[in-house]
Amino acid sequence: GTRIIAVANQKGGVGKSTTAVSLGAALAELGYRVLVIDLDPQGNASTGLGIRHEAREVTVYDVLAAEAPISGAVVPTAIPNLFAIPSTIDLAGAEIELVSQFSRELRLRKAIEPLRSAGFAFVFLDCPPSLGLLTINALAAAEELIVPIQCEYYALEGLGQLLRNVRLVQQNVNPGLRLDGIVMTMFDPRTKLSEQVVEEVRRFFGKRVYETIIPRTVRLSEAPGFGQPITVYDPRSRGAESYRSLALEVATRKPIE
Amino acid sequence: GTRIIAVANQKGGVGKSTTAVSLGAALAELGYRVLVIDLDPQGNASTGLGIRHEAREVTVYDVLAAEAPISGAVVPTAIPNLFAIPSTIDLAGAEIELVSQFSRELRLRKAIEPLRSAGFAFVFLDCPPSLGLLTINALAAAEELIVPIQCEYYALEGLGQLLRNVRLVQQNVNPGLRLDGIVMTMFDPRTKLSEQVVEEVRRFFGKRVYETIIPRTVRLSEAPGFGQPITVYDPRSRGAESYRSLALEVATRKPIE
Ligand SMILES: Nc1ncnc2c1ncn2[C@@H]1O[C@H](COP(=O)(O)OP(=O)(O)OP(=O)(O)O)[C@@H](O)[C@H]1O
Ligand SMILES: Nc1ncnc2c1ncn2[C@@H]1O[C@H](COP(=O)(O)OP(=O)(O)OP(=O)(O)O)[C@@H](O)[C@H]1O
Ligand SMILES: [Mg+2]
Ligand SMILES: [Mg+2]
Repeated sequence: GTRIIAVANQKGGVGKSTTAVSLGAALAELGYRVLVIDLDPQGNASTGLGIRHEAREVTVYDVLAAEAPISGAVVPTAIPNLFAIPSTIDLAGAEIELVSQFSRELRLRKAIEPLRSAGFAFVFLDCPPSLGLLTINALAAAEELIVPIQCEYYALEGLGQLLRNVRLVQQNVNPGLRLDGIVMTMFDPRTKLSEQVVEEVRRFFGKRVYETIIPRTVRLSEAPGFGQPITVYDPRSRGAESYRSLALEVATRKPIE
Repeated sequence: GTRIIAVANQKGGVGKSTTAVSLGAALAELGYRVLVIDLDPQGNASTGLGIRHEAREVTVYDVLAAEAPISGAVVPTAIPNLFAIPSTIDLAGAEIELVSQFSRELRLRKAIEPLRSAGFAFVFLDCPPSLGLLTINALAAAEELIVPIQCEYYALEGLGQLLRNVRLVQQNVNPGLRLDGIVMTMFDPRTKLSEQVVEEVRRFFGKRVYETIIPRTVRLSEAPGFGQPITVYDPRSRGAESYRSLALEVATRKPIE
């Protein structure tokens, strides 16, 4: 079946969009059919996938507001096997509009139901840096959760809050949600801090932490400016190789109970 | 009088907390009495100022929920002239609780009114990475806004959304709010991207962009782990010097109409 995976962490700038785009592209390269849904009104994942603003006619906002069938929102990217549902600034309105609706946490889950039989091996949900209704909708719609954690001191602070919210979602709307894995990002060998954060996270989460560690590289930060995932922008770079290695782990690792 | 300055940008990880803490500490070093209010439930600014979790008895949550007078929430830091009102994870509840209250956007503005005659030269409001009620409360309470922008491609995307919201706040709740300045952060000379982003932002915002550019340095990312602002953790570092230079600009620059 289709694996629906939320990429979330309310801490900002930890590499959620970069991971959804790069991991998606690396899995597409392996031959899997992949869809990335952009749930952030800033639309960074849409940009990272090369979808120009003027080409975002039907977006995830239209789908959530139940105005458009989801099949009409899926667009191809320049990469074979890789598709997207883009977002625009309009999505910021959805958080406010959803608050007063019935079963507002389940809007996305219902909307993406048809995707389960659309031939996608993976569907990634890129979340904004908050635990508001858009992220809650993603956690309610997904079976798995991948949490990027930056190798920085502040990154450790929000983990308790995130886990608490995951438990709330599991208890109230989605008992099947599983924290699949933690990916350490922006590892910088110039400082002991990176190593210390990795050790701390491994001590806390054990086997849930992927073996692959994503290094901080200039090429990864440059790729969005060209609207290309790293595997296309600089295929032989450390960034591309590390996301390929992560893709193999995600594709082959058995879920941890 | 007291200058009340919000530090906001809904893009995550751009250096909001690092700027509130470091700029606050550099101004305190110059002899100004400074207060930093942490409006992010993750409590990064509180940690960066060395306020241990067990010492956060009265927080900004208690103040917003109108249970505690603001004077009881102000705590000293280890740095002379530098004070804080810390936050904890409880603050995440405030966003939900505030939604149904009367004039919910003005809770903070009313609560901090007594601070205007408490001898602070500067009050910084560190915002979470979203445009929810906590950030709107900060924009409604402040007279000035400082926006940190990371020297990265994605950082340019959210600016339109931020400016639109600032205009909404100016039109509806706080006509006196002024976008004081933009501070470019995490400049990395190894990539042309940083230079290009700075040029683009200067083209768009002109004189509102501070001359001082904050470099990406390992020491700045290490300081929060020691609970010390950079001016204390490594006083001779490039990070400390750059925030001292920013402090001089903020303290002396006349507002731009
Ligand atoms: N491994 C890396 N090396 C260098 N730069 C990176 C890396 N991963 C991400 N970046 C850059 O760091 C910034 C933050 O990454 P990204 O936007 O993916 O994080 P995010 O968690 O999605 O942010 P937000 O919380 O705003 O949604 C971006 O400018 C991105 O290009
Ligand atoms: N100039 C810098 N050089 C190196 N690292 C930095 C710099 N400024 C901030 N950092 C680090 O980058 C990360 C993001 O910075 P910070 O947490 O201050 O951003 P923020 O905008 O407050 O994030 P959030 O959106 O989650 O509130 C932190 O780990 C911080 O220590
Ligand atoms: Mg993102
Ligand atoms: Mg912050």
